Amino acid sequence: ILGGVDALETKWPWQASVHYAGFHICGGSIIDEYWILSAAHCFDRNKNIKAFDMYVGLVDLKIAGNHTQWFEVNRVIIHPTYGLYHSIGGDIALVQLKTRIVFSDSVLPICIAPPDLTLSNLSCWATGWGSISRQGETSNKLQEVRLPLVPWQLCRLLYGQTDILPDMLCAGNVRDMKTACEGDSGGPLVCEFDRTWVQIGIVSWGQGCAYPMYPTVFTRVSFFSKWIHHHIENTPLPLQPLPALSSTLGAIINVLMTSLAVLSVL
Amino acid sequence: TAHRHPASEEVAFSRDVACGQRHVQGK
Repeated sequence: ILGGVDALETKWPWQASVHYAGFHICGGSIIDEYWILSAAHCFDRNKNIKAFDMYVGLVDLKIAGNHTQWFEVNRVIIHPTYGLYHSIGGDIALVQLKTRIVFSDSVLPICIAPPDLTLSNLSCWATGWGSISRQGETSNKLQEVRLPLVPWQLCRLLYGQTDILPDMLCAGNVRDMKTACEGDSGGPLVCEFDRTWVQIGIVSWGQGCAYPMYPTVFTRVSFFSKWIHHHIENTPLPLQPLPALSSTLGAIINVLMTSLAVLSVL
Repeated sequence: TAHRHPASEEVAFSRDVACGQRHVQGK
């Protein structure tokens, strides 16, 4: 995040960090006890799914707090239009965790923007652990920045008609150099509606981080909300590992089961 | 103005926790 400030611990409780091979590479957001929403380009095909870890309840990347939780990834669902109509179009991924998230004041889900959400005059914020300068400096502290939405037609004028698709939206303070940057991808753009926070965007791409005329381009979450719902409601939960029975306990259960079977026959 | 949808249309996938409701501390 360029032009941001350090975030307090419970302010963005839906923020997640996507780690690959032990390093933060992208952001994400909690949308369910088993699901993290992120960007498809964070999960390129040549990456090994087993090398991904998800962290929630984190503010400082180097310090696990009382509410920090770590998860392995069970599956990643990439939108079928990713890269189809635009090199980074359809940039959305659903990450199913192997075990469920325990919610607390520091770990909570964000609401998903409904398909017909109207965006205007909103106060919206982006968060992330990405670069904090155009030279690529990073911060371990989660950064937050308030970003004005840039009208879609204006964004098309800035980037070109073919670069900004209907599944994208733009935000950024081009005058004060406030924007998202590398390492923020996958993180949420959230807005407050009557004390309820709703995610409207996923950090996706941009013309560098600090070109004054180019705002950040986000995946438009409302465009994909039905797809998100469909997968969360229809994807089976991960298989939970069974507790290992000791040989003695296993033997006792076997005896009990056999006794019950005999009794039922009698 | 922002058009807020009725509360019933808001999506909370988790059974026990409402989405988008961060803990607010009194000053």
